[in-house]
Amino acid sequence: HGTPETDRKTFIVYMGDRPKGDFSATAFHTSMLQEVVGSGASDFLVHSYHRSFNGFVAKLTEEEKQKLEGMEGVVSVFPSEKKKLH
Amino acid sequence: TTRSWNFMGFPLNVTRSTYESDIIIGMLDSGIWPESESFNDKGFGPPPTKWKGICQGSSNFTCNNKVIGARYYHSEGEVGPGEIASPRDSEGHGTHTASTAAGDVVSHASLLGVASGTARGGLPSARIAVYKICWSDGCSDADILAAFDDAIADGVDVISLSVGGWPLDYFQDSIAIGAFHSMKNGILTSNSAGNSGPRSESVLNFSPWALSVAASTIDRKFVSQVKLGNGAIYEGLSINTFDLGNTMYPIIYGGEAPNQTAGYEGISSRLCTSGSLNKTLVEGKIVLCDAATIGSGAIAAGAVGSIMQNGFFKDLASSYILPASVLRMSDGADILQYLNSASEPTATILKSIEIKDELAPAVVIFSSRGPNPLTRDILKPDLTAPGVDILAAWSGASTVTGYEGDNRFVQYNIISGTSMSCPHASGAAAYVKSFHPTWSSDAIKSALMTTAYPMNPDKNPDAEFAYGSGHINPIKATDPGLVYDAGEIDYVKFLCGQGYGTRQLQLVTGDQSACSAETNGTVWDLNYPSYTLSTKYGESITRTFQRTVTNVGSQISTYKAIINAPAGLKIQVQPSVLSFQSLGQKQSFVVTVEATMIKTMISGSLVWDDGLHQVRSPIVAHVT
Repeated sequence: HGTPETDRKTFIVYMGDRPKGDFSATAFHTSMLQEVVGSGASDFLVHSYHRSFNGFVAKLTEEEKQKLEGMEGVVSVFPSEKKKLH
Repeated sequence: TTRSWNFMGFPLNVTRSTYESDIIIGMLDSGIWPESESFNDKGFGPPPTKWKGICQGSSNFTCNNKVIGARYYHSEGEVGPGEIASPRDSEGHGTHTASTAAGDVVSHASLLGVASGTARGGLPSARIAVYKICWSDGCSDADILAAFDDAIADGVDVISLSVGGWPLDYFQDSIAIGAFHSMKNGILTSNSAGNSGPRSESVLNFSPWALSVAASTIDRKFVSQVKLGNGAIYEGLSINTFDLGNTMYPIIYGGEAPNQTAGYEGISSRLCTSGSLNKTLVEGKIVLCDAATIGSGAIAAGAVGSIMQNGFFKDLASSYILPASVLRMSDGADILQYLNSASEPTATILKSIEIKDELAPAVVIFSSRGPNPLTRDILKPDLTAPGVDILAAWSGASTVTGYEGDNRFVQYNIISGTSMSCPHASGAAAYVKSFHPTWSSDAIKSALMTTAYPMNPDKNPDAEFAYGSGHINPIKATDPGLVYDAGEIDYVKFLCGQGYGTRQLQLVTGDQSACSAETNGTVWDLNYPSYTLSTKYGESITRTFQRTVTNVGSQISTYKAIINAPAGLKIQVQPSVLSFQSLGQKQSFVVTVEATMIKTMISGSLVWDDGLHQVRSPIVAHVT
């Protein structure tokens, strides 16, 4: 995609409640991701949340993150950072 | 733990629900050491039928009927050297917290003879589900959310999470998001408040739908005596498992033994940092240091022990990698004087003994303080629980300190933190749930908060910002009389009032709930079991709080409002008497608080009292 791997960071795309009924999370999330990164989106999908709520983890550039923030169904997009044991 | 549950009036032989063995506590932490005696499944039946989780085992990790499930998450990169790609705990922390919440009863537990007794968790018969999210480099948000996603769906009853980062908006914070969906599913999330105290506004987990737990002392304190050649004896704080056999050793001041060949002078070697001490001068001696360190500098120079000085921690003992005791500064000065006056000064450090801490419980200095950094008029932390010098199970892959040079592999270890207080609250929440399986997460939170032992503000200068509603009281929490219940719709109203938009909230809830004049709830009307208002210094403010309580005590009962309003607060409750004719009946009331901020914080309380139950809520006015 012409974007160096180092320019991509891990972001969480939080999409709220889990949709009712049958829901193919990976396909749905890959399709969303494809809209902002183009082909090969599955390479940037790290994890799909689907059992209790909806969302996914992806490797994104800052520009892609901003595009996702404006997409239908997205509550928030924020970086996955490291918390510490207390 | 060998003392903390008894200290809070929760003995082993307390009345237990027959449902206790159906309770599942989800531990989101650094994994577990399943072979520990604390997780022995002798006498346990198969997992409850509601359990939908898995044991993500490998050749070296298996679950049993106590540890019924385990998963691990490492979404990015490779597992680091020395770490184990399985739910197995290579750190110790997760084993410690799991055994505190729900460890089995183990007699003769101790840390190499220190803190000896019968170790147990809050719910010895409950089941544990492990979600390993923390590794040596921390706990990633992606993994935290993945663990919540699974734990909720797996069917846990309570989630315990002793982890934090920094203050974030509710929907930018993995823990707040996960806890929100837990709440939606009736699962209470118990969070550590953080270890960033005593700084004001340092509480790190503060979402209103989760429980935020501060850390306080218990009545057991560890002291290690220092005996000098002149017969003087000093009591220092440390967990010293080493036994020098009462042998006297030469003693030297670190400031007089600098490693000059490495460029150190006395002004730095007095702190005994790594590499700063001259081995020729220090070897075989006890070294007096002007700072408390783990002891690596002293041990590298061949010291047999270290006497350290610290003016900061007065109620917290730590472990070191060599015989050590941490004295107050004035005692350190006395010893230095002895060193300078005696021709051949000698000393020894004795193994730790337990003494009774008459000041307990007191919130420990490191425990994070309120006010709430995001929603100033929701009191956080919610309550406090034991978090200082707690003995609990430990990982077989980690030593006492985890530092190089420490070869003490132990089954039980003593550590401190809000990480340690959090699983006490998780255990207490699970205990309440075992008696009331249908209660919502907010009903359980309310029960824990309104029945907490009141704390003494004279011993805790930050008062409610240190301890919230007070010290957890598990037995009383099973019979709170009234609960301030809340659910998803209440939090939607709260979030509308906080400025979150309809579109966002519709996604979060999965329904058509919208923000409107009708649903825009003020923060003061969230049905929270505490009352908080804020304004500027010197100003007066009046706030009204709408609340509804549900009768869970006696079928027919009358509660009267008892108000404690110190100077600066005027509190009115309307109506001041609530009558109930049935269980589950709800009654609403309005609390009006007028505060004149003549100091930075003023606190009073409202107690609903029917003669049998005292439903206590703090009322806090503070300066923004």
